[in-house]
Amino acid sequence: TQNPKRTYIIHMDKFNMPASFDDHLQWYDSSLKSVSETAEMLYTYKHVAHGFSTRLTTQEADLLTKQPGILSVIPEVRYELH
Amino acid sequence: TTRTPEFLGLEKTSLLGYSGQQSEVIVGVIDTGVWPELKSFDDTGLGPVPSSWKGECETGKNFNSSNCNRKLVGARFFAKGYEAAFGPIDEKAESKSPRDDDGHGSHTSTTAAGSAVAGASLFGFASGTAKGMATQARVAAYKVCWLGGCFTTDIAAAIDKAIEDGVNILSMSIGGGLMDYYKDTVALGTFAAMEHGILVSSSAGNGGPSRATLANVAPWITTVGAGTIDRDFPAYITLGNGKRYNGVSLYNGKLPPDSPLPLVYAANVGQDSTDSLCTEDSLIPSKVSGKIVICDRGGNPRAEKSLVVKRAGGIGMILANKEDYGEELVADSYLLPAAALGEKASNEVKKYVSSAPNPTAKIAFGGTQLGVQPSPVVAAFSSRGPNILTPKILKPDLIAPGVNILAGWSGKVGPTGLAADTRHVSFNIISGTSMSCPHVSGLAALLKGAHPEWSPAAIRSALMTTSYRAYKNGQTIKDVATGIPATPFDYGAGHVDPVAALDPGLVYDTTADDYLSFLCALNYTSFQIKLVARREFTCDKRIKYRVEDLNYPSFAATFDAASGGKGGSHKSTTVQYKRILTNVGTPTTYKVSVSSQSPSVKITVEPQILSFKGLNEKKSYTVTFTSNSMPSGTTSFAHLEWSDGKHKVTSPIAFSWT
Repeated sequence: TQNPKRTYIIHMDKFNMPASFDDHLQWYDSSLKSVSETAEMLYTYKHVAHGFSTRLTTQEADLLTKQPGILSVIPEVRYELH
Repeated sequence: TTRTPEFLGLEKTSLLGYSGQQSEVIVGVIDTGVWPELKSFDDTGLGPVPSSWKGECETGKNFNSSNCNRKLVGARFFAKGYEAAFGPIDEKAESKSPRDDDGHGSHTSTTAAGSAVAGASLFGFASGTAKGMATQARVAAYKVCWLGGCFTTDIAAAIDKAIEDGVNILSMSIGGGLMDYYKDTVALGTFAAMEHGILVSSSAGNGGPSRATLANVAPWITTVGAGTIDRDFPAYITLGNGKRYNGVSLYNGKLPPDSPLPLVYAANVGQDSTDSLCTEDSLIPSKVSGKIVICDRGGNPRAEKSLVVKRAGGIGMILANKEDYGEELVADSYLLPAAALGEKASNEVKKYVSSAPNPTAKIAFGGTQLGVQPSPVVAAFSSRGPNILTPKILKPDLIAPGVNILAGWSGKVGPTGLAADTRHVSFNIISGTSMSCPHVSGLAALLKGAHPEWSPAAIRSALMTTSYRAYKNGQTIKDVATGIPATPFDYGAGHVDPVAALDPGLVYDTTADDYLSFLCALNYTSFQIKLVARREFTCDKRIKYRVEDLNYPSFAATFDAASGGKGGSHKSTTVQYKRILTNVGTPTTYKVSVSSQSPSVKITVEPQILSFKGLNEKKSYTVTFTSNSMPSGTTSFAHLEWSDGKHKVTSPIAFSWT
């Protein structure tokens, strides 16, 4: 396909959440929806990161990186057994 | 495992009454899941699950909440990332549940904390009572690895849950590529775990014996390399010329006919004369049928080679090491009579095949041999330093048993893991830094039980500073890949000695803020540090942060190499390291000593005596290394030891000129 999706972990600046949101999950969802109507969160992370994982196209990921409150958009990596 | 508890002297820990609160310790294993029916998860004699435990036994295919008990206290699975990448899990091929369809996760979790099981063996090999390193500790399995691999989204979710569930130790025998800590999801996740008081033990990787092949090098992770134990599974190959060579094998089937069989080299009987690896469909059946085939190690899985030979009509196989593997012999439960040979013997056998008109061989098997010396030796496959991400942090941290380890296995697959292997076993013998990592995880659980107040860094320090680097005869631990003495780039601080680690005397403790100062020293921006810390942390502009000041139990000093080759600059360079020792023993006085193989580096320690009057008292010291320039690529090693006459608190020092 022309716009293949891959998985990313999105790190959010939780302590600088806009006051218009009551809940950080709403904020995560709103940020995601601002770049993709269809993308869904795979996981939300509480301890290892403030953020979530989702599937995005490269363009969507680039766009998300520029949104306020986004610290980082890190592509998923495959690990293997040792 | 059988034998490694004895090899590590663990029986002494119970004699010394160190079991403490071990049953309060929970080891989380992030891996391929768990086979709960194994006797290693028998909870007889264990008290109620610790009240702090918040984990669950998740339900899924072939798995329900009754599969957990007071030993296996939790089991979860994480597949959303995997399914997003690969599509829905094929439930005919693997269980969408915590159930282990692979065997690896059952092996690692039982190695760390399996209950004692009498009469364990693999086809009679390595027989004995199998025990985890911390038999009373609890296990929680987090399945993140599937047929197609393990994805960082799932791994991060598992670490997230493990923190929430309340594990004390995390065992992760997995690895990916190296990247900056702030971009590395597993480094970020394990930092959070460390902040929650969880010790994270990870495998160093199987990229050895090549240099600079380490995985999992974040300084808050305990990075574990692999060594052998004093056990072997001998096999004997006798050539038609009467010469006999010793190899290893876990084959237990019918032996080949007594009379010698024709012997051929894979490269001479294959479709491609450059392919000596016995890869799938590479052999010509008419040239292999009824013969013993020599296959070179590497390329494809070792046991798979035996299947390739068998399918081509071969009767037996010799697995031949080349220089990458040296004399390291890894035993496998082959699908036909087969044995692995070291590099020297392999070369001799191949020479014989190329020169004899009608080469023949016989293979015989010798069961289990104990008391093999020297042991341990560093496994050829064990990944080696230097640490290319942060050269001033020495990795691996230490080594532990990782070769030919017997531990629990999945009932879903045979011991080779091959689809064609229909044998079912409760225990399997396998090798890798995956196997050494859970040894350290279990030993960390042992220490946590004995010293519940110790931080992850204190536990790691105790394991490292008490590890050993020499055999009883005083000779340095060898590297099986070369046959010569190994170095701290191979074994880190040395081979783990859990009995000594229970009473280390002093520890190098480290807090989460110390690691953040370390990131300041790496010139991380506040934005990058926020990714790791998940909070604001500002590097103080007035402070000169230095990696050299991270309170690590080992030292790695890097110097500029001489410029202009032989006649180049010989300007001396001085680097200073600061360390803080915490007394975890009785009041006493420690004196420092330094042993060095490098006359070109002057080492001074200030002060040379540290007196501790109370428990948890801290004292600092500085060590200064002054070196003349050396050619680029030069390395040298030393050790620094604090001793009060009873304890020896030893740190390795690696010098590199680049």
